[in-house]
Amino acid sequence: TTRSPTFLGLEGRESKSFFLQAETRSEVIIGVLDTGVWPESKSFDDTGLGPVPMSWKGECQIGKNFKASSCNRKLIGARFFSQGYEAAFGAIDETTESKSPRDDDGHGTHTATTAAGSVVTGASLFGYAAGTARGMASHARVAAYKVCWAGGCFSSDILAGMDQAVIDGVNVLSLSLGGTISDYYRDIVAIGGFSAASQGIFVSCSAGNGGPGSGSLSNAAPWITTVGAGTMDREFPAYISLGNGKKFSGVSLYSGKALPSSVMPLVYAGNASQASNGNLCTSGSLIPEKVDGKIVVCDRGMNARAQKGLVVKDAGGIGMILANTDSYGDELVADAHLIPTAAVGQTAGDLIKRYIASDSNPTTTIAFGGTKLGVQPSPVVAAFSSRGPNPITPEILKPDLIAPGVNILAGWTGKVGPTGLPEDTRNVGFNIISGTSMSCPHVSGLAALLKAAHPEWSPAAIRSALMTTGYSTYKNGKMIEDVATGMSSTPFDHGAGHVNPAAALNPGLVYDLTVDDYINFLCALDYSPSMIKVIAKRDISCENNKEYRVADLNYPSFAIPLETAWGEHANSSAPTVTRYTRTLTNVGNPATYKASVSSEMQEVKIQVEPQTLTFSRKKEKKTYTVTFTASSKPSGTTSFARLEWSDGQHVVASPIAFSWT
Amino acid sequence: GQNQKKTYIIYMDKSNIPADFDDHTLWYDSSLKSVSKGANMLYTYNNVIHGYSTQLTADEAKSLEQQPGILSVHEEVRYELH
Repeated sequence: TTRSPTFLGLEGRESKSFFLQAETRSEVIIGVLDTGVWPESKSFDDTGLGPVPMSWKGECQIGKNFKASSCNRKLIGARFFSQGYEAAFGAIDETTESKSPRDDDGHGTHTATTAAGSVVTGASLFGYAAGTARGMASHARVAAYKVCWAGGCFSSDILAGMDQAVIDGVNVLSLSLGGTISDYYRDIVAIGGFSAASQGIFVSCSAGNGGPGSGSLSNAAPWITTVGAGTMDREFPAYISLGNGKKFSGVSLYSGKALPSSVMPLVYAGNASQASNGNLCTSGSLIPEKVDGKIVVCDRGMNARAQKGLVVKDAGGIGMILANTDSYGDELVADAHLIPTAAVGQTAGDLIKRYIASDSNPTTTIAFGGTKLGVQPSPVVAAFSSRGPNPITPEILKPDLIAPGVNILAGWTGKVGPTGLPEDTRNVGFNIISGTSMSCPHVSGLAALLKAAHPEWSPAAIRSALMTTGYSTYKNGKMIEDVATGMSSTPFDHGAGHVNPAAALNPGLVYDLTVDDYINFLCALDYSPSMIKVIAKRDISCENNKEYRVADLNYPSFAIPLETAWGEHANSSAPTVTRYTRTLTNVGNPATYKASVSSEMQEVKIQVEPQTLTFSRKKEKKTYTVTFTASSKPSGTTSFARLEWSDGQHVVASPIAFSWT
Repeated sequence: GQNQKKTYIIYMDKSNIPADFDDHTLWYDSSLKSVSKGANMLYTYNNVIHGYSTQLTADEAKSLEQQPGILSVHEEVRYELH
């Protein structure tokens, strides 16, 4: 990727040098389960890398357009899993899909290179986002497991990929995919992730693109690191100037013949179609006589964004303004459109449509502004990023954290153009796309860096370091914003905050977890012995006389679901008292940490006991309790707080989320 | 309908492998064949879970679930890229 290494502070002299040293002496392997890999990408250049790690048991699986020599010392493994897909859809049509690890889609190459791509100078998409591209762990090795095909990703194939990746010896598993919300014992990513984490493998998954609706998360198991998406300080502006003098900004990655600099006639697709959904510029819906030589306003939705431009072009239109409707708000998605296009938010889109309706001869110009850096505020939580509360276990706060996931430039397949449309024959080495799919491999790569620096850390310790050092406010002290609302985001949106890898390197203290802790968690969920055995593969007897509490899972964040009093208890003033226990492990020097709590709701009392923890040696553990005392609030009320332990040098921060249901 | 085959993931209780089987895959296969003679395993899973995937009708899946040594039978789910 370009920009995100700088945005994350990886290019600072000190951290760059430290991470490089740690990485070069380590042999961290990231397994990416996705659409496969395009091995010819420059991001898989293995110059300067030592031999393949001795521990590696993987292979480079030969198949259509994929040879053993497609792998090297960077891309050390590539396999494909198609049995489930073929059982459902019939034999793969090899004229359209490669029955091999080869990536015909681009998504898998994008995620793999984001996590661990080598350094490539002069990267860009048609000059946009130009710079030196690199993965987060640019010296880590990559193994690609192709489990997603044109018809989707099937659980039997995903499970086979996870099974093999663990056997092959990966250290980090990166999965930018998800299913519908289901219990952990029915979700193969959760089941496979449990076993992987039990074997010391860090499992990073995308939170999903179901935002901004609440409770829209996938991959919510506590042994998985769940990653939401935020913006960076980079935009690709396009400028719209209407005939009435009003100006709007949008975004675009268009590269091609420019529009005439003079004003051009403007038409709303809804007025240039007889179809009921003509406003969406679906195939064949526009009347050529009404759009010929004009810039057409198309509403977002239903068909692919870039395809709308082709529909406009086919009808004789010369450009497009792609307007968000209320489903998308003001979040802008930049695409490499095939005709001059600016994407605008709902507010601008509505004003442009109002202008068209009010003017007998509406006109406009569109100009393209290239790449703009230093955009503030940033990061901002992406509207699409899935949100908490955790729909499976409300007592575990998810997502865990956010990372860059909007307009990310990374490696791409040579099989399809940047829009993915069959008509797009442009060949690009890098593409710019958005999603929690893009934020997940950022965290996978950063976890690989931490694993390289601290090989003895467990997956839970790595996640704790990433979470407790994340930031949730800008430098001016204001909370990270949410694009969906334009207001401050909450821990249900950003989890513990935005990842800050340089700080995560030296967190001071971590909240560690073992397999037994996760099994106690399953007991606390009242899972039956057979449900637990599905996940843990061994006989577990939850003790009848032992109190198992989800609240006591040693998680680096707190979620406190509270019940609203009803009926005769509605006016009850008796507060709810909830106690959570946590254990901190010292991974730094001897130090004394003091607790501090900040809360936005004074009626909720938060008491930490003890207030001070002294650590005299590394690996020493200290336990504390937090007691939350809260009165009843109307259902739907939420409130947030933050607990910090600090020795003056480190800040070990945990978000706290209260929700009344 | 009832005869339409779908893919299922079968979770096996590997620690309770019958004494007359040396190899767990033979046990899996025998258990599968007891409900569907023509069925084949798509994958056997040996690390992250113990079990296999196969194509069965709904009735066969229900019948398999009752067999000894079967922990759970889950119908295949389609996941999406994010």
